Amino acid sequence: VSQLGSDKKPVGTTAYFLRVEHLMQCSSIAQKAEDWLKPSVILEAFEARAVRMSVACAQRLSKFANPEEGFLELSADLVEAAVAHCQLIVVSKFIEKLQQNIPGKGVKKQLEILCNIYALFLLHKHLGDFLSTGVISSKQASIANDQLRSLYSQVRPNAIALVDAFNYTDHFLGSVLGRYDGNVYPKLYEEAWKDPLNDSVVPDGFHEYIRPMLKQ
Amino acid sequence: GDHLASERKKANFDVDEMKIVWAGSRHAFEISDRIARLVASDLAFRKDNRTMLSRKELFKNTLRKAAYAWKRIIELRLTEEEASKLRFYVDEPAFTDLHWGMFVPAIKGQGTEEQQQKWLPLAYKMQIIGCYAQTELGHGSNVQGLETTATFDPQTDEFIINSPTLTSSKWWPGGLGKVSTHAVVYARLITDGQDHGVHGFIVQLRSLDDHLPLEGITIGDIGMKFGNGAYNTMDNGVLRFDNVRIPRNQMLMRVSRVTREGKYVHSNVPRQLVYGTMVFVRQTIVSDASCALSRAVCIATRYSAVRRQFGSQKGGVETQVIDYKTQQSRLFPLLASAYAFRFVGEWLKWLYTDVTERLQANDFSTLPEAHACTAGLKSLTTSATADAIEECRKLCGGHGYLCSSGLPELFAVYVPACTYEGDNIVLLLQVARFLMKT
Repeated sequence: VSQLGSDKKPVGTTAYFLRVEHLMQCSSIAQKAEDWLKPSVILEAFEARAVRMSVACAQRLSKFANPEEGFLELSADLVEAAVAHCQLIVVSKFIEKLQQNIPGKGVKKQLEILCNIYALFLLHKHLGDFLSTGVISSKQASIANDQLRSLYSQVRPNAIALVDAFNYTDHFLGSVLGRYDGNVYPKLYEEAWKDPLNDSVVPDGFHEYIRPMLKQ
Repeated sequence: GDHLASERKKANFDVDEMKIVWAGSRHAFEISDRIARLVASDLAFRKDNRTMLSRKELFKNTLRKAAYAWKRIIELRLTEEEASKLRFYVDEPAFTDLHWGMFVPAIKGQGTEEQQQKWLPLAYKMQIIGCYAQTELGHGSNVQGLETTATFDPQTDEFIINSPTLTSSKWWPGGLGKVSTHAVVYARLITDGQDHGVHGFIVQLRSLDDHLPLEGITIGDIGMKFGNGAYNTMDNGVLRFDNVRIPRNQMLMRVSRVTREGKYVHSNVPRQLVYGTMVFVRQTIVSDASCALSRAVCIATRYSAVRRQFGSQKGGVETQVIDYKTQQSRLFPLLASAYAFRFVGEWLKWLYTDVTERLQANDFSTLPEAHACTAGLKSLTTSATADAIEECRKLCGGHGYLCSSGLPELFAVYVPACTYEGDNIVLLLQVARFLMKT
């Protein structure tokens, strides 16, 4: 932030700082639930939130005579600004991935749904940031949450296939609950009997410690 | 020496008085302090080797401790309050938790006077060991979905307890796998072809002579659980019934009963009585949350004062981690939560007595609110505490991952609280339902 306006340009994942003027004063155009499916709407909201949180910290930091002292004092807020920046990175990379050619029937569509779920889930979870920085209104927040709920319904029929895509063998996953064929309960029951405690019906220690109690 | 002496000198409040506030009263503090020292000073209660024992050794050791604790309780003529404090400081999940915490209260809550007179003395003297067999392999939070059946046979004046499917196997009840001789079993009551929903029955599981399971009963341990040590000191069990017969009078009949002819009769004691027990159990869970949270916070706070990292100017002494705002912003809200949960737990104790008194006076007006409120507080405090213990592990840096830090085992023992006695999300929905109705 301190280099903004100088000839040292922000690069890489901080490139959005180049548009700091716009991002400091824009407000989201989302009017309808569908608007929250647009990558541009999502991206702008996340970028504006990240920029505004960084700039706010920088402004408060500038009031300290000793910057190092200021950094320590404000570090909890700085962490939140850092989180906002990093979440933006993940969201933007997901959106970039979807702009590439992705073969396979319905594959890209599913990934778009997951991308929107990831973004809107974060937006809802960190709503305080988005509202307090004025990036979105509480009305926009509410329709975003409605959209998120509808996205869950779209994932539901595809959920098992989506985790099948990880292509894990039962051996590698090592989980009765997550076994490929879903035959969970009989297998849980079967596994139980392998425990060393089940070597005998009457456990070691019963006669020595418990029987005297029962018989006293 | 006391590395934290300089820290303690900084305090600007009276610690001894705060101890009383935390304990709840001077009386509670004195008992807790005395019993804590008693347990800490007795080598028989050592617990630093739990993570090194095999499961069989660990379990046998738990039986030894439980028997030893019982002997000490009798020798020292401890009161019920002192005995429960002793079990708290022994700090090891064991069959005794369910015998005293669920089996006895269930008989007290749902047994008729005669049934209490018959079973409670046996339970109090530990001449029988009981557990609470409700949850099944296929059903947990939805009690009304349980599949185990109890069909009345008017010919023999008995109930036939049966596990019709694999998923109806009882699964999880603590103490069931290896130790318990009896259980309160929850099953669908069926009489003259009618299903009257889930009711409780006292069922003997094992012979009191050779401890072998009785005819038609299959019992075992459900296998290792999360963490080494932790809940593996407990024989959570699996139980299947193959048409096991019990006398009719072993149905807990305070709320409803079946006559000799097999007629289902609702006694005038309303079903809500069961809620009283539920409020009691949830109140203990909330106060457990404050205890578990305070242990994690105590470890993380002290270590954060000991641990120094970065911050030194020109090679001087590094900064204490507890002086970093980021550490404070993560740790101090958890410290505050420990006290917050403590005081809401104290209020719940009051609420429980209030609900019980109102039930005695047939006043059910506050019951739905009390039920929703305790469901929500159980959910909120246990979720927050489980997350907080994990946060405290991270607050201790890499060393928090060592078993010797105490945090892995505390986490492993504590996190089941988020799903037992009602899944936390399901409980919050009960609160929401009540809010919408309101």
